Amino acid sequence: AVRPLKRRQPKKTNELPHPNRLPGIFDDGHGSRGRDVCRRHELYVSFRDLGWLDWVIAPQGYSAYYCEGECAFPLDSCMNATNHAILQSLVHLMKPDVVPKACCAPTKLSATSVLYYDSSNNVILRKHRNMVVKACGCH
Amino acid sequence: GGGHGPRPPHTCPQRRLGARERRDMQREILAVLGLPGRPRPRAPPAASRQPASAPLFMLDLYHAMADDDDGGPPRPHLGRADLVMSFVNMVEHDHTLDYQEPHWKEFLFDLTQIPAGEAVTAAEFRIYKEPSTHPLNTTLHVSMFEVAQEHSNRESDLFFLDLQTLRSGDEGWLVLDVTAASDRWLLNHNKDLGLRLYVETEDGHSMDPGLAGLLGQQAPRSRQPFMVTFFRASPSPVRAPR
Repeated sequence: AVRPLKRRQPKKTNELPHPNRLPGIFDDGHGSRGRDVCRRHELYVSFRDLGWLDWVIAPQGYSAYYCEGECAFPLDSCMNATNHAILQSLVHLMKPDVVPKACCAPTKLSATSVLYYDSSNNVILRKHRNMVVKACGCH
Repeated sequence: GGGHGPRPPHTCPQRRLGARERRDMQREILAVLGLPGRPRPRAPPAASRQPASAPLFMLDLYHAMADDDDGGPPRPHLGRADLVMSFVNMVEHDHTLDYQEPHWKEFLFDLTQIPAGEAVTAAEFRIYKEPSTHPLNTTLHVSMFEVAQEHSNRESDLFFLDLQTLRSGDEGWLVLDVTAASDRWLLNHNKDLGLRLYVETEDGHSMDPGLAGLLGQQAPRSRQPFMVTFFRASPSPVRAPR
């Protein structure tokens, strides 16, 4: 039997839809519904406010930072998103009740150091790795 | 699509923490910073009096560690350390002038504050040397031993740690490597660490360390001897959920 001609499937394009075609997407750092896109925010831990300066020699406090903001599709370059996050955001668009958006979390951390007295007046210098957020992204 | 106006102000209730909540928060931050609790130094902190040698040296290390993170030139021992402790010398025994040879100075350090589970990567004994007036401009050999075991009826067992050669006219901080002693002191925390220092002239005669210009407890606070130990945290156990 003559096999019916296969209808040519439309060529699948794998580029993501251009951001401006989707409603509510702005490229000025605000996601949909005017919320901030995922980025790093200042968080200052003040040892002075904690009343510790009688035994902490240095520093007086330090900027720890935190990540906040929306990972709304499309995840553009400033969100340094993982491929998985891009996929998750796409699937979230299709099944918003089942799959959550990707979340905004630190992608690079650095250390901070604290110099203080112990109860015997010895001086201790402690380095805390992964205590300061250097960069945020969508995961 | 949703409103495109400015983002609505945060709705989570902003309120001042109560006293007890503040204490809990402080305890939580201390725990994250790995501090056992809020230590209260016995005497008012040395910083409020004339700065002592150990805090001055540690403040230098603090700035070097911060520069290290920003890509500054690494300091010896600092790159691998998570924790650096300076130990204030507690007691000093002088076996000098009115004794027969050999002369020596002995320093004791309280090691009970060493945090458990930290591996020692290096330890230094620092003592300040002033130019000594006699014998003029000769070579001196300074050696350091750990007092491994004391005996009532005979000389203590000593464990050799380091030897440095210098000129009697030299001035500045003399750094002796006492890392080899750390193997033992991690085993018996509760015992003080005894370090004994000898000075010999070129022809092998024992010399009183004080006459050689080595300063002990009588020195001004900013030049008193102290010990510094560098630790590398062993992989920290997963923190218990709170």
